[in-house]
Amino acid sequence: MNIFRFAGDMTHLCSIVVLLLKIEATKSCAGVSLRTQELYAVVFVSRYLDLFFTFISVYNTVMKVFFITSSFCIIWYMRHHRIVSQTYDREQDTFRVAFLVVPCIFLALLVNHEFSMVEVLWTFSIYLESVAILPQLILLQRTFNVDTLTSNYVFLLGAYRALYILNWLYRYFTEPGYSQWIVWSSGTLQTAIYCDFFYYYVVSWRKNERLSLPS
Amino acid sequence: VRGVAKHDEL
Repeated sequence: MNIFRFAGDMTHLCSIVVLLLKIEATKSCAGVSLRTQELYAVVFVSRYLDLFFTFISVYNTVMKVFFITSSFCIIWYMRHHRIVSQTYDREQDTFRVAFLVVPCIFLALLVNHEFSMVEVLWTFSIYLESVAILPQLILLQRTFNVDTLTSNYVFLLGAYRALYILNWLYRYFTEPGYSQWIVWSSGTLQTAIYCDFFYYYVVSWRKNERLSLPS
Repeated sequence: VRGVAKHDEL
């Protein structure tokens, strides 16, 4: 494992921890899309089914279990926590996730490495992860809420994607025969969407700053 | 496509 991959995993992990701490500390999930969080849970569960079939390393297993449990933890807070659930913007968070899930299912059935249950589910999770941030992006555009989505959370998510691209470049040049077109193309799309997300974040932040300045 | 790729990333 190279330093880019490890740093990417750590920033991904930190982004989730930051989001959880934020929800726990402020007892609020205003501005957080439950639909995006649920898509991430679907992504992790469908991708990490191989926990039952293959062992790669202790690191790998621990991280997979962390991603699955933490995503369900965020969902639990947003749906069932007595105080936090009342702060959820359910009227604004209306993105139709079927528009993302259904095309990803078909694409995974058509374009995959091997037509088997586990492999198609893995491919589906790669495609779905690349677009799972969209409900969050739409919610941010609607509410212009930057109070709960801290600059840290957005920064860490973006950093995670950027570091994974560096990891792929590094592996491509150092590991003979290393190539994974499905992951590369999906990852590039995902990074482009995150750049858009970051752009709206900056716009929202600047707008909020103007509004909060004394006249 | 040639075989199943090794999914060693997260």
